[in-house]
Amino acid sequence: NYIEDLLKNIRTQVLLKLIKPYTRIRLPFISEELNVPERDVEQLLVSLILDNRVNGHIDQVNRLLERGDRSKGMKKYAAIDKWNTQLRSLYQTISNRV
Amino acid sequence: IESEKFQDDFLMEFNDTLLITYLAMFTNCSSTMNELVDKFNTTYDRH
Amino acid sequence: VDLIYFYDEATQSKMQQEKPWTNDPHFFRRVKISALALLKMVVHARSGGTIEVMGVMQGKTDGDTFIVMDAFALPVEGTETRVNAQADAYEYMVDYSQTNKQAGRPENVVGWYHSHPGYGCWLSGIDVSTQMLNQQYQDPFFALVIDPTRTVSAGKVDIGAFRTYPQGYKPPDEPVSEYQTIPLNKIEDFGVHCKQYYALDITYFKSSLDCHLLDLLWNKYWVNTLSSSPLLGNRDYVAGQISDLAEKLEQVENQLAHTRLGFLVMSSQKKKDEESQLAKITRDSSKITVEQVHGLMSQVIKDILFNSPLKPT
Repeated sequence: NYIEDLLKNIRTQVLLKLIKPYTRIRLPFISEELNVPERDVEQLLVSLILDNRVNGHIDQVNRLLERGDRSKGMKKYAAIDKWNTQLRSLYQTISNRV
Repeated sequence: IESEKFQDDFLMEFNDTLLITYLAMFTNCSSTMNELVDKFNTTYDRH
Repeated sequence: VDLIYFYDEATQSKMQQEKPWTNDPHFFRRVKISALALLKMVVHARSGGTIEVMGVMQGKTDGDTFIVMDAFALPVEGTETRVNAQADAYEYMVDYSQTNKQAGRPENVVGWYHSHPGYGCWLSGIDVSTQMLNQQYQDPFFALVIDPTRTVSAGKVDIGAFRTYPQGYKPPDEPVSEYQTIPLNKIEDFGVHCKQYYALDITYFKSSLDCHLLDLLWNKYWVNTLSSSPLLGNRDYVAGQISDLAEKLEQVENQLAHTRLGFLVMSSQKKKDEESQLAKITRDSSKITVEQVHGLMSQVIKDILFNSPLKPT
C-alpha cells in the first residue's frame, strides 16, 4: 500500500539533491539520472513546484526546468513595498503638521 | 549579448533602480518639509 | 619602500620596556597595513559570508603607529554571539606564533581583526570587553573591523581600527567620526559603547614585489570587475538595508505623530535628535540609492560598450 508513496519520497529527495547546483536542467537528464520515465519526472516536478519546494517553472517545449530567482526578487520588492508604505504614512503625518 | 531575455532582465534592474531613486527622493523631500515645518513652528511659536 | 618591513628587535624591546601607552590612552593614533595583510583579511572576511570571522595580525609598532605586516585567520566563528570566541583559539595562536618565529618571522601579534557582515565598522559590547582584556594583557594591541558586504556594495574596503579606553577613563569630546549606517537591531549596542573606544587612522603600504604582482594582476582585476555586477551580487544586503530603512521610518513617523497629537512638550535637545533622526534616514536612503545608481551606471556603460553593434569604418 505504501510502496508508491515511499518511492515518491525517495525520488523527491534524490531529485532535490540532483537539481540543487543548477538553474536550468533538462528533463531527459533528470530522467536518466533517476532512472525514471520523463512523464513521471515532470509530474514529480509539478508537485514540487506547486508545494513551493522548488522555485521555478517547466519549459515543456524545450523540456527544461528553469529555476527562478523569485525568492530573492520577492524579498527586495517586499522591502521596497514596506518603504513605500512607511513613506506614505510619513507624508500624511507631515502634511497634517503643515 | 543580444537577446530578449537579457533586455528584459536589464530593463527590470533599470526600473528597480529608478524606483529606489524615486523613493529616496520622496524621503528627502519629506525630511526637508519636516524641517521647514519645525523651523516655522520655532519662529512663530507663541510661547 | 621595503625598509618598513625590517624588524628591529632592539627598538621593539625598548618600546616594550618603556610602555608609553600606559600614560596616555590616546598614544596610538595610526595604523599602517600592508597590502598582503589587507588582502588576506578581506578575503577571509568575505569567505565567511554572513557569519562573523576573526583572525590575528602580526607586525610591530613605530612610535604612535601600528604597522601590520601580515595576518592569519583563526579557526573560530560567530564572534558577536559568544562572550569570548578568541578563547577557543588561544592554543592555535600560540602554536602559530611559535612556528612563525622558528620560520624566521620575528614579528609579534599586534592586534586582532573580525568581520561585521553588513552592519558597519564599530565595536559591540562583546568586542569592547574583548579588546579591553587584550589591552590589559597583550598591549600594544588594537582591534580591526571589516565589513565585507559593504566593501562589495561601496566598491572600497569598509574597515575601521580601534583602541579602547581604560576602565573608568572619561574621554574628551572628540569630533564626530565619519557617519555610517547602523541597522536598527544593532543601534542600541552601538550607542551604549561608542564612547568607550576611539578610531585610529588607517593607511596602506606595499612592497616592491607587491607592486609588481599587482601590476601583473591588472588585467585579471578588470576582467573580474567587468564581468560582475554589484546590483546582482548584493541583492540580499540591499533588501535588508531597505527593510531596515522602512523600520526606521516607521519609528520616526510614530514619534512625529505622537508629538503632534499628544502635544508633548519635548525639550529642544530631544527635538533636535528627532530632526536629525529623519535627516539620518534621508542620508541612509541617499547612500543606498547612490550605490544602486553606480551599479546601474556600470551596467549601462557595459551595455553600450559591448552590446551595441560596431559601426562600419
